[in-house]
Amino acid sequence: KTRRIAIANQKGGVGKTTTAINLGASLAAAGRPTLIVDVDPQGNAGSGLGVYSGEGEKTLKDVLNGLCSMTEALRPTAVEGLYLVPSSPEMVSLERDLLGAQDAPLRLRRAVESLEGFAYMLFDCPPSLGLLTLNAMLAADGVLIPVQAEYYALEGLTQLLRAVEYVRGRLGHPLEIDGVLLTMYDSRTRLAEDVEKQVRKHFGRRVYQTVIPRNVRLSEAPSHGMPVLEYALTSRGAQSYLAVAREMLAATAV
Amino acid sequence: KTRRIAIANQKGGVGKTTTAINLGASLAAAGRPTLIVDVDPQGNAGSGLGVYSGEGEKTLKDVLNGLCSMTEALRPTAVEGLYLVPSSPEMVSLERDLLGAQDAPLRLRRAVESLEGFAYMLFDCPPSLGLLTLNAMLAADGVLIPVQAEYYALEGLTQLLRAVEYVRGRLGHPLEIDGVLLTMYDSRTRLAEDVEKQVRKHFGRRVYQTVIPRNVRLSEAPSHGMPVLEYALTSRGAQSYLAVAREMLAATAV
Ligand SMILES: Nc1ncnc2c1ncn2[C@@H]1O[C@H](COP(=O)(O)OP(=O)(O)OP(=O)(O)O)[C@@H](O)[C@H]1O
Ligand SMILES: Nc1ncnc2c1ncn2[C@@H]1O[C@H](COP(=O)(O)OP(=O)(O)OP(=O)(O)O)[C@@H](O)[C@H]1O
Ligand SMILES: [Mg+2]
Ligand SMILES: [Mg+2]
Repeated sequence: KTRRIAIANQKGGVGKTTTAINLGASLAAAGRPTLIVDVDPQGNAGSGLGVYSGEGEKTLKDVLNGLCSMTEALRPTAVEGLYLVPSSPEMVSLERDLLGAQDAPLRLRRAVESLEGFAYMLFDCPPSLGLLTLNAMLAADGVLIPVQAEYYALEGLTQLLRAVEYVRGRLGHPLEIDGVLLTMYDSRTRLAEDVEKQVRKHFGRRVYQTVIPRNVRLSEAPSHGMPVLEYALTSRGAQSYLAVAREMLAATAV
Repeated sequence: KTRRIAIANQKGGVGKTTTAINLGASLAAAGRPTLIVDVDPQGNAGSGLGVYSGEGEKTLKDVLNGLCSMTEALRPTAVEGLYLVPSSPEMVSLERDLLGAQDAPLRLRRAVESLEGFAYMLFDCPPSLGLLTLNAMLAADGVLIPVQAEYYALEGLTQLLRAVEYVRGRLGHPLEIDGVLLTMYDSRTRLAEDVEKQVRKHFGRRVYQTVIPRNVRLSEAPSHGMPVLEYALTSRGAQSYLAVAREMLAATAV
């Protein structure tokens, strides 16, 4: 059975895309075929993996507009066992395009339900709680919440948890919290320690043991179009995402 | 005459709020009364300045829904000459609330047109190009674009410039580019240097001379509810935002 995870947080720049790419590559390296779906019109997951969409190539926009299946839109990446469905800048107007369509929030779920052959699917969300993130949450089993070890990061969590409750309660979809992942942790500052204490106090066991350090290799890797595993395997950045993958595999192992 | 600037970039976490707060405080310190309008439902500009909205207090949501004027919603901050109109988490549904209203994109412009007494107004935008950012662009004379010295930062610029062209061309509003501000510049990495070269090549004189360094004081200040000017005046973070204010004042001096 495929495990589907939405990587979401409406706070910007907290490491959603970096987590989708590097956790995805680590799961694939552990022999679990993984699909990354880029639900963000910015398209960073695509370029971070060196995948660009040319004229006429199918993207998630075509899938959500019912013009093709996921199978037609998905592409292999340079990483064995890791695949990507790229986004399109035109998805910015999806809310307008699908206005009035009763099933607008369910388009992604319908598209992935019939897709086989993947152990994991990761949905990289944009920094907002609109129709695109709603589609990802309704298509997922769980939501992984990257939280930057910074002051503003705690503020948005209440709104995000309210959105998860809305999906579970009002829409009746049993979305769990897969986990909270602390990112960009700079151990030289007290601020990071304070944020970690508050996050562990608030979320308890749902916080990943692994903390992602601030590590320049993680920000350099996308400029080479590859995950950090391939760019700098021995770096703290690469090793920390391998550890997250191990935690995720252990949690879902039957 | 008031100069109104939208601080916008749909890429998340690039320093929009940090720029609004610290540039605003620096302009106020230079004797120019400044109003920060928090157009982002996350409300980070409010909490970064230690301003919280209690029950029944007016916010930008009430202004945009036509329930009160800007004068009624604006508050003083702990900084002399610096005022804030706080946002509300409920602004997330503004697109739905104002559906069908012909003047939906012009609500902020109408609200600020009659407001006097400020030399500068800074509009802190959310990380998206939806109705809220459109309102800010239509209410502003210029747009200041913070660009993080990181790989993904360059990707979104094309979409942002297209949005500016749409506002100028299709909507006929003479929005200029006030400037591009490089932020979180980490001089230890080559990546930052590469991004700076590309930004200066592409934008030329429209790039601020001042570059904001990555500086931990900037990320600590909001947890104390104050701008970095008040928290750590001699830090590189505070000094760099004072330099930006000087550049802005020189550019608009007649
Ligand atoms: N642990 C880390 N150490 C250093 N840099 C990092 C780390 N994680 C992410 N980055 C860099 O920080 C920036 C923000 O990360 P990223 O783009 O993954 O966040 P995001 O949440 O996907 O942003 P958005 O909200 O725009 O989608 C990127 O330039 C990325 O390369
Ligand atoms: N120059 C800097 N040095 C160090 N930290 C910084 C700097 N500028 C901003 N930060 C920190 O980086 C994080 C992102 O900055 P900020 O929240 O201002 O970005 P933003 O563009 O407003 O984000 P969003 O897209 O969510 O609105 C914050 O935690 C902030 O404190
Ligand atoms: Mg992203
Ligand atoms: Mg902000």
